[in-house]
Amino acid sequence: EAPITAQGKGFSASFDSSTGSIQSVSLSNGKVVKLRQKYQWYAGFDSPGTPPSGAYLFRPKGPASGFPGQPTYQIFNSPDCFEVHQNVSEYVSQTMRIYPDDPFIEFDFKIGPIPVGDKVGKEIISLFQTDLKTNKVFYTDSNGRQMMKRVKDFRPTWKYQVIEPIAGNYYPINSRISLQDKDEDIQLVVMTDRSQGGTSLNDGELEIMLHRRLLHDDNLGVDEALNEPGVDGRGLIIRGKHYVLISDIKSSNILHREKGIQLYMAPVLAFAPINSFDEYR
Amino acid sequence: FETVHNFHRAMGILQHHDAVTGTEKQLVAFDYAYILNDAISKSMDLMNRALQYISSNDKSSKSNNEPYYTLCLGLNISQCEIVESNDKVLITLYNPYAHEYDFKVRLPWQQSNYKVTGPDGQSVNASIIPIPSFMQDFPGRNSSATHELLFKVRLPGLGIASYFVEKLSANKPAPRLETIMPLPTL
Repeated sequence: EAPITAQGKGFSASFDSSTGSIQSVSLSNGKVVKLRQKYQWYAGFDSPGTPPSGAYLFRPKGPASGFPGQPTYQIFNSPDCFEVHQNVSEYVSQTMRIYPDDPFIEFDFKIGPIPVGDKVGKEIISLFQTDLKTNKVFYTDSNGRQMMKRVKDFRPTWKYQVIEPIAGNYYPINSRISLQDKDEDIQLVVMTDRSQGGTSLNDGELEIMLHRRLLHDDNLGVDEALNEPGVDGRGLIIRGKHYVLISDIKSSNILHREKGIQLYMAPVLAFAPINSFDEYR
Repeated sequence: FETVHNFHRAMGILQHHDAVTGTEKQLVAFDYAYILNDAISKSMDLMNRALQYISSNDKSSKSNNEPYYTLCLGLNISQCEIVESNDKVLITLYNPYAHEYDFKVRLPWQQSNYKVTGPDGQSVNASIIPIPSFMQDFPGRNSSATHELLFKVRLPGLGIASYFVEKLSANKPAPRLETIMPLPTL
């Protein structure tokens, strides 16, 4: 029942001992940021006659739902790495990873196959919740270069009318999305390993769309539903990573740019059987 | 140039916005992977010549016991046939990043003992960490590894470094792993 904590570079994270989920991040400058992360899902819009959710169209029927029950977990702690292996549902699981010399927390997720036996298309998101005061503002990158300022329910170039309260606030994420609390001088950055979409619907929150399986053609060109059978006919399974950084704004901007380049330029590993390393050396 | 041309062709095709964003149909995704994999497999001779040229200090000699490298393209799902079927493996890493890079290497591993040796001949600390059960049965993964050997390498900017990983049959590694289980929930 003791709080479970892990030490990263410049921060320590604490985990909820009943679910294994992250609870807060304590920075080396003494600040403590509440950080929760969970998976949720949107039901795709499907009433006949109106544009449904589909390959080109993101149109959730309503707010996101959670997964029933409580995640189960196991933690493996070694001097080189702290890992939480967490099962959220029969098709959502993740490993949270903290290295002692790395300022980022790695979320290594596996989603799918998404069950659609209930005839409901589903879109799975990862939701990060903090106590940061962000005043409806968040940032997404443009091609991994400049960070674009986004404001909820707002467009800088025209008078925006809220028709799709959720989809209308989704923006493309090429490599990262972030929130800033200027008063507290704290920034949350979530880096992705591929292009995804995301938003901040509530203050201090970020959500990123991870996987979708929909049952209707949105009549925008693909001529079929986003319902791939996958290798074994049960649907697609995806695996990916998010790298999460909570830090003061200035150092965060340095760290996430460096990480972005490092992720993009990961080393190439080549393997060869060999008898004597000394001879090779 | 013929080999590099394969890459040019593959990357030319993968300029399509679907390939860049992953929005292609699954069968197209398989085709993209096939095209790229084909280019990679045809480039192995070129890559080996380059690595041998860089790593041998006598450019003119053609010693015939140069290691012949392959890639493990399934490393992201903890699958690497060479590591799993050989007791002594040389790993040479190329760092395309222009700065020194501390990189975490994870290799599919059983629970056998290990010895990792760095480029300077010193042994390198490592940990053996279980692969989560939900990652072991990933579709398409054909590996019996249940753990990963994790160690950190330090790579020079725009450079290469070689590490040597050896399975030791001697007794089990000293446990460097603490396992925390949740309290049984009522």
